[in-house]
Order: sequence, then C-alpha cells, then structure tokens
Amino acid sequence: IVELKGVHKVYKLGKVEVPALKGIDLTISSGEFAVIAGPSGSGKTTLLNLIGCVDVATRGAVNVDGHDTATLSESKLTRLRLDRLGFIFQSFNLVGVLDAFDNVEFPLLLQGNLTKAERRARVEAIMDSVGLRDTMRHRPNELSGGQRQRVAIARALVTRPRIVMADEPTANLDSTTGHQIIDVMKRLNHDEGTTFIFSTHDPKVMAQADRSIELIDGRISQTSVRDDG
Amino acid sequence: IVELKGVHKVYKLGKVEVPALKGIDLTISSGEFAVIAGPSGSGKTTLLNLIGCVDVATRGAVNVDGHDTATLSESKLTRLRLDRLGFIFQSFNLVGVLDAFDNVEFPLLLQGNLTKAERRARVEAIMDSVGLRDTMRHRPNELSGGQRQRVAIARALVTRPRIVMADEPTANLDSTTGHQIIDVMKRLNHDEGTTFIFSTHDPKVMAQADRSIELIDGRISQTSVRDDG
Ligand SMILES: Nc1ncnc2c1ncn2[C@@H]1O[C@H](COP(=O)(O)OP(=O)(O)OP(=O)(O)O)[C@@H](O)[C@H]1O
Ligand SMILES: Nc1ncnc2c1ncn2[C@@H]1O[C@H](COP(=O)(O)OP(=O)(O)OP(=O)(O)O)[C@@H](O)[C@H]1O
Ligand SMILES: [Mg+2]
Ligand SMILES: [Mg+2]
Repeated sequence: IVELKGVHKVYKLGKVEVPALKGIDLTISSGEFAVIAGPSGSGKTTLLNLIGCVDVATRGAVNVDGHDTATLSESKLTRLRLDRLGFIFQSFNLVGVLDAFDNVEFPLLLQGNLTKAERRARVEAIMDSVGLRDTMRHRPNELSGGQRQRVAIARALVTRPRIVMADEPTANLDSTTGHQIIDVMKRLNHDEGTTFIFSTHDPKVMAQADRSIELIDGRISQTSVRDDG
Repeated sequence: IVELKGVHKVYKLGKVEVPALKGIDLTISSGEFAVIAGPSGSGKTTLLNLIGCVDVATRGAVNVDGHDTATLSESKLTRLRLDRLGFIFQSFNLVGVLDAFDNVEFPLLLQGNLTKAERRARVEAIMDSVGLRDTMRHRPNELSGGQRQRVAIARALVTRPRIVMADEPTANLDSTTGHQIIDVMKRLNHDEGTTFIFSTHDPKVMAQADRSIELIDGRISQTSVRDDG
C-alpha cells in the first residue's frame, strides 16, 4: 500500500544542503503495523512526511494507496490526505483557537459527509477511547502535554483513514495511557485493517510491530518482519 | 531548597473551575535528583511551573531557594528565574526566528555577565555535550523533534542554574541520546551540586532518581527516597 523507490530528501539551509534521506527503498503492505526506529535526527519524521504527502521527495518515487504522489494535482493530494490518510504529528499541530472537540471534528467538517449528530457521536466515541471525555471543551493551551497528544491522535483517527502515520504518538504519555492508546490502534488494525506506520522510540510500540525498519543517518540499515509462527 | 506548603492550583475555564493541584506539601533538598511521576493530566507540569516561578499558586506557600515567591516583586522574580533557575519546557518554547545557537545564548545575553567570546565558548560546549554540534545554525523548524528538545535542554543549562526544572526532557529522544542527556545532568548534579526536579514517564530517568514523588489526580500519593545503603 506504500512503496518508495530511490527516495532522496535534501533540505536547503541557505546555501548549505542537508541530506535527510539518502536513497530509501521501502515497501509496506496493507494492514501492517510497521515501526520506523532510529536515533534522533536520523530522518524518521522526514520519511513519514513523504509517505503522508505532507512533503515531496527531492528524488525518487513515492507511491501511496496506488497513486504515484508526484503525479497528483494539488486538489487530488488534498483529497487523498483528507479521505485516506491520518497523520499524528510529532508536535501535534492543533488549532489553538478551537477547543479539543472542535479540533477533532475539523476533518469531518471538511469531508462534509456526516450530519452534525453523526459527527458528534463519532468525535465523542474516539475522544472517549483515548481518555479525553472530561476535557473536550479545553483549548490546547488549557491541556496537559499528554492530553494535547491524545487530541492529535483522536483527530487523525476520526475519519477512519486507511493509512495512519503516527510520529511518536506516545512520547508524552505515561505507561498506562500509552498502553491504552496502543490498544485502540491495535484494535483498529485488527478490526478495520487500518495500516499503521509509526516513528517511535517507545519499546511498548515496538513490541507490537509486525514489521520494524531501522533508520540510521538517512538510510535503512535493516528491516525485519516479526515471525510469530 | 524547595518547599511547598498547602499548595492548591485551580484553573478557571470560563465559569468552570479545574482543580489541578489539591493540597501539596513537598520538600526538596539542595542537590537532589528528584522525579515527579504520574499519569497524563495528574498535575506534574502545573507543579513544576509553580516551583519554577512560571505560574503562581491559588493557595499555599511556595518557597524556592530561600524566598517566599509570593512576596517577591516582578523584577526580583525575573532575576531569580534568570540567575538561579533553569526550565526545560515540555513543549520547548524556543524562539522561532532565532537559530539554535542564538536560542541557547539568549539567557546569557540577558544576564550580561560574559564577553562575547566567553558566551560563545559556553554555548558551544553545552551544545556539543547534547550532540548538537552540527545543527547550531538551524532554526527550530529546521530541526527534528529530538533536536529541538536538546536545544531547550542546552538553553536551560547554559546559565549554570542552581535548580533545574526538567519537564519530560527525554520524551522525544531515542534510548542512546536519552542516556547521553541523563549523563550530562547526573554529572552536573554530582560536580556542581545542581538540584534537578524532573517530571517524567521515562524509566531511564526514574532509575537515576534519588527521590521519587508520585502524583495522582493533583495529590501526592507517595514519596520515596532511594536508599543505596
Ligand atoms: N490553563 C488551563 N486551564 C484549565 N485546565 C488546565 C489548564 N492547564 C492545565 N489544565 C488541566 O490541569 C490538569 C493538569 O495538567 P498538567 O499539565 O499539570 O498535567 P501533567 O501531569 O503535566 O500531564 P502530562 O503528563 O500529560 O504532561 C489537566 O487535567 C489539564 O487538563
Ligand atoms: N527544514 C529543514 N531544513 C534543514 N534541515 C532539516 C529540516 N528539517 C529537518 N532537518 C534535518 O534533517 C534531519 C532529519 O530530521 P527528522 O526530523 O526527519 O529526524 P527524526 O528522525 O524525526 O528525529 P527525532 O527522533 O529527533 O524526531 C535532522 O538532522 C534535521 O536537523
Ligand atoms: Mg521526528
Ligand atoms: Mg506535563
């Protein structure tokens, strides 16, 4: 469902070039629970941004859900991101002037497929599953770090995407809450076949992966598939 | 060096009151490596903000480094925060328009005690110790999450504060980098007697604590001191 061939990403910093990805070949199958692990600065966020169509590669092909993303028009890309993909950002990217409920509802409003009552039911259900029942009317600056992270998680999952990019989704969560979130994701993966692609440092997430990709200094150093017999 | 007596913190959310701390009594000795642990939303950041003089209690006394912080004038509080305290924020709070080097140098400029060459030497040394030698001229949006976290760490330590409030300082770091940062802090604690007060979910940090305080739903449920014999 995701295929990268010869992918390079070079950032420009004034005159200096910063190569963040140095030739990535990667295939992820539909329904996988895949983890990208690696040191800080190794390129995990950069890789997730390309797969999630939030950024474009400098070189190479990025195929997502059957599309060569380089050939899609801006409106087709927007449609793909909204309808098929979910993105949990490492720095959350919440809308500061909206409360938690409205932040989570936002993509449903953009999609325009549900009635107000249907949206409300869905938002309340997903927020309840990540433990945010009591803080739905807080704005982001009135929430704890882990609560903001969970608003970002709820927002990514509320549209029932086919592929979820999760960039360190448990970084700000204690062990119990982290397990709760991983269980929600595992259940979606199991029941709906949702593909999950994580960037993480959290051993609890790595333990659940059926596929692990190690990134070091912009290159894949090894990938392993879990063989549970 | 830090003493809280009967401390309450109530946030106002429109007409609703959100009690975040519900009667905290706490003493931390000079030179301690103390950890505040607890679930997401339990009040850790709120507690650190009071100790770090970034917020004020609704009720109760907060004594820091010999001062009753409620009695200090705004300028005395500013002086205390700048000269004696260091704060690593959970959401970093970097200055977006300044590069990493300038972000770390900033408190030294405010203090005005060092020459330009002395500032430069100190900034480079601290940034090197947290692994940021190659990214000193990147601005925050040109850094990875873990790199931004380390800029926040370097900035808090560059003034050689007496007390460091560290709010989840390893959340975005892989295991190796996390250990590196904890070693830097342990060394400062051992060589300089710097007091460290962490909020963390990271078992690696908890393992180093000589004092652990458990916060649940705004109250201290237990505190334990490590007895290494
Ligand atoms: N400005 C605010 N207005 C209203 N409620 C707030 C505000 N700031 C924090 N809260 C609430 O106070 C409680 C404690 O927040 P705090 O940030 O101290 O938690 P925390 O222990 O640091 O959590 P985490 O581990 O997720 O960072 C939370 O339930 C949060 O929703
Ligand atoms: N806009 C940019 N301009 C220049 N360099 C950048 C930019 N964004 C990221 N980088 C650099 O690219 C490299 C990879 O960044 P990336 O955010 O993908 O790392 P990461 O693996 O997600 O790290 P972390 O675990 O710390 O989140 C880093 O060295 C970073 O400094
Ligand atoms: Mg990252
Ligand atoms: Mg917090």
